[in-house]
Amino acid sequence: YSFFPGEPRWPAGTKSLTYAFDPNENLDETTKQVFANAFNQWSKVTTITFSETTSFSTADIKIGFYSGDHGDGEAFDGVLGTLAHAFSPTDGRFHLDKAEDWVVSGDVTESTLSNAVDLESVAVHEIGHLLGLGHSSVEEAIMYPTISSKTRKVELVNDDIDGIQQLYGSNPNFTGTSATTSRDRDSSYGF
Amino acid sequence: RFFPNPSSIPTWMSNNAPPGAWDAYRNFTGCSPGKTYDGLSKLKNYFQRFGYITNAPPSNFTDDFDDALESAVRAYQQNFNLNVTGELDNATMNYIVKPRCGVADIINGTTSMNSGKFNFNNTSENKENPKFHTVAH
Repeated sequence: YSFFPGEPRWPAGTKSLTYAFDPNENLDETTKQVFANAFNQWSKVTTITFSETTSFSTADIKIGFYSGDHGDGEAFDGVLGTLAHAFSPTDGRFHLDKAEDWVVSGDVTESTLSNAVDLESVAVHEIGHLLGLGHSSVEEAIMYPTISSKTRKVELVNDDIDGIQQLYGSNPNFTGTSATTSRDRDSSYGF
Repeated sequence: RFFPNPSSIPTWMSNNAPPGAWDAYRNFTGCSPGKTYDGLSKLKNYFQRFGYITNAPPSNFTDDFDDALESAVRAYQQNFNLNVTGELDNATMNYIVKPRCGVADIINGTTSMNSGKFNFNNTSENKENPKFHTVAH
């Protein structure tokens, strides 16, 4: 795992963060639930919980789907390429590329569309950035930078968990049952 | 576009999937340092976007496979656990064209992933023998 330069994080003592969806998008409840599930992946292992608010302007985390140049200097590039981006703490902006073919639920690996992208997988990754994690070289980790289309990856691995717990500590109810990665098991790896 | 589940995707759409944004980069497979290739400057933009090339305005990029690009390719290969060859081999290109997060891998030249954990000097005498430093973890 890695952190952003300077290791920015939400202020000490932060126990809960709010999130809201750009009201121009008018997402249905099923889609919103995908984000709730993604936030929950992180809540399970660390000390911060997340709740939806309808106030986009005051939410800690602001989620929106945008196309091309959307004003933050990080233009989206159409189908595939970059899928989404999020900013380090405490900015809170979480943007997804509207050009993608997002699959909200079900088994994306069964999709007949080669460009299909699993929404929850991308959401879990971007939430890691919102909390302060950078990219990881551990291929099994959520924070690995790439994800192929028609792929689902939503479970945190030890590398992700170690990183987030370094920033915020552990959820007292977390029992540490996450899967290990090949790198975790490789005693010859020197870091 | 949102699809509630995979079975909701129309057949006509599945049969007409548009190309990915970076599919054309596959044309650079096999390119190696010291040569010039049409359009290679676009790949330099890619590497700059994700933090592998710094201190160069994109408008100045040439189509030369220069030292800056070779250094970027090496750092990229290190970050993605690929063989560090400095060349745009097939394995490397397969990773480059994958969809990915728009957040840079290397930010301000100081982070992250594997390449931030090596003292990797790009001078020719060190290319084959990067120095490994341990990092408290």
